[in-house]
Amino acid sequence: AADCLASERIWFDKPRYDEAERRFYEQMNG
Amino acid sequence: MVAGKLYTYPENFRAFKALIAAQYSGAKLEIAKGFVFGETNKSDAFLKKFPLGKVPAFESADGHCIAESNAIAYYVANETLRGSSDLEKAQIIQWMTFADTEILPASCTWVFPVLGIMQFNKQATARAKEDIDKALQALDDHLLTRTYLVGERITLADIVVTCTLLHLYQHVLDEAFRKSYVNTNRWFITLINQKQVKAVIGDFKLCEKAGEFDP
Amino acid sequence: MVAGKLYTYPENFRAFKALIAAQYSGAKLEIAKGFVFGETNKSDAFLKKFPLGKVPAFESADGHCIAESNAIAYYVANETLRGSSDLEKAQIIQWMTFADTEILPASCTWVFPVLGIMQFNKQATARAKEDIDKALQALDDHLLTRTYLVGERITLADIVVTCTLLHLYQHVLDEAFRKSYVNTNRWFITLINQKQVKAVIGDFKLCEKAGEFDP
Repeated sequence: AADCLASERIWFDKPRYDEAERRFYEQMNG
Repeated sequence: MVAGKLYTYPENFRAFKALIAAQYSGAKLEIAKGFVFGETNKSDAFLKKFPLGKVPAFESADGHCIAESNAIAYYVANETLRGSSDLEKAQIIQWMTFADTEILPASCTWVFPVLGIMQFNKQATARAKEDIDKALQALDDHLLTRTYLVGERITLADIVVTCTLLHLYQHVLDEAFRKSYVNTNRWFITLINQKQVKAVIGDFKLCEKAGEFDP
Repeated sequence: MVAGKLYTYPENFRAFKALIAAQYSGAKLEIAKGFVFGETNKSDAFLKKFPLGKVPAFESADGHCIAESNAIAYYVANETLRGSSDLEKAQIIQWMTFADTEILPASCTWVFPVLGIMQFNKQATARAKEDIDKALQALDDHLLTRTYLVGERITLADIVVTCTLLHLYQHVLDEAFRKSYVNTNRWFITLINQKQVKAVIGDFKLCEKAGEFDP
């Protein structure tokens, strides 16, 4: 099961993208 | 008839989902006035209603608070948009998940550097282009024999996937890249030309020249 | 009554969602025999039904093919699990999205290195622990005055969020880390002790000593 799990597509970078998006739109709308 | 306030910053594709759904259902959605992203959504009053402080966030006239864009779109939708059978409802959830897991990560990876939101990463962008190709191809195969994603009418599936594709079609899917996805293009152009969609996103211009990262 | 075949590899937390939902609804779910992950789901026959080649994937007895774990769980569920009002249905979508976006990425970042299926990254793991703390705290605040996540009965929201938390509670949420989330622990332990859940995941052992990455 661990090997199968390894092939799962997980968005590991999501926190980084969320952060960048939040900063960008805060500047745009701040 | 559902009515309430939507907290969001302007031009938020996630908020478009609910705004478009409301155009179809007649729900009265008012954009919260004086909302300042980064301030209002960090205030105690907001966090009391929406503990994660994320937008879009919806507060109904009768006091219900809903976060997460797909959930808000569902709440303000009507029966036609929600799907008419258990199978259609399940298929709509499938396409909403498809948008969030197969399109959104790759779209952000490709488009954010173009918008100046993130640093450019050659390898990640190349991977994202492959993923977008796969997602557009899956849509294209599905739409070869179908006008809409689920059943014979526009549903939340079409609205959510369309909104998640907006950045791509606007900033990087130029003529050359998108030309092979004939059925997906046909479907997307039909959706953005629906009056309920135009009422929210205005006149949409397809990408003519793919945006590049400007260091 | 829904019946069909579920394609998955063993111990797949995503497949647990549908298997548990079927325990409540009485839907007849049979695990596809002879499924070999990486082969069966790459075969032409499988890709014809499920173009993205992802599991879990469900093929109903009457020939409908559904991919995406939340969609399959919805399809094999019953009215109680799906929510009894538009508001509850929207709240269930909200919690399913919460599981996929606020818990899953951080859970995999923290647990995968412990399982030896990904390189350990100190910074990413530290960030993941913060995100998991935020998610568990949001659940804890919500469950201070509620037994279940939506309404007064177990719904798909409880099942999906519980399944998405399994790896964490099994491998890294030791006594010390989890002790402050009193309401979340109460809710989680109640869920894993429901006979319909036990029938699928068996006797669940809470983490005693947090797993560490073994270089």
